[in-house]
Amino acid sequence: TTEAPEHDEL
Amino acid sequence: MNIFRLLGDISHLLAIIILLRKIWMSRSCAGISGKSQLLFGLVYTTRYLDLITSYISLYNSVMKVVFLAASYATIYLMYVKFKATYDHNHDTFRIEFLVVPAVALALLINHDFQVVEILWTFSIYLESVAILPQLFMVSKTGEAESITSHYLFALGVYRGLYLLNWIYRFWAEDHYDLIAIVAGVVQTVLYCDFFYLYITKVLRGKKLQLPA
Repeated sequence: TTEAPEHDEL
Repeated sequence: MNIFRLLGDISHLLAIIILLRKIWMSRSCAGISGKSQLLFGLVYTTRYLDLITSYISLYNSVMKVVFLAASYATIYLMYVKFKATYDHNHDTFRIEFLVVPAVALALLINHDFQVVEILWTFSIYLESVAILPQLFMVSKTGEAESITSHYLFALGVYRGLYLLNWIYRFWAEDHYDLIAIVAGVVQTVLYCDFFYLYITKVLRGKKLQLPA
């Protein structure tokens, strides 16, 4: 498990 | 938002519109894999659940709604309205071979073991291979209509442009998401053989026909 980047893409 | 991402999204939108328009105008979905369309429906549904949980921008929300609606409309046209024209004899790819590994991989390799995050991860993995039933169908029949080729080309260009977007974001914003990047590379590579045929045949006015 890694730190999740914000999913701001489509 | 950078130019690569915007062009990628436009290309993605264009692909979906080309496909919907082709089916609607010809009143037929011959040559189109319903299984790929079902997989894309599943991809959008599991990824865009965050419409409810997180707000990014108006652009982001509107595009998500458009992709969802267009995907469901395509599935409706293929499986209900123009069902008689659906070429299911050639659409024989076993989608469980894609869905089951995507589920397993999403459970194993993810950013965070939470429902929405796992579903997002699943959608990324599944999207990378969702076109395989369509490519399999083209290889089985040995040909594709020009309009189907344009659809596939626009869809491939979309993920290719996203790769440039990720390179740009890594460099300009220090932002990167390894799951999306690796899956995106796989997805783009799957289109490479098709890109070659598209450029050497379809753009020169020939039909996309595979050697026997």
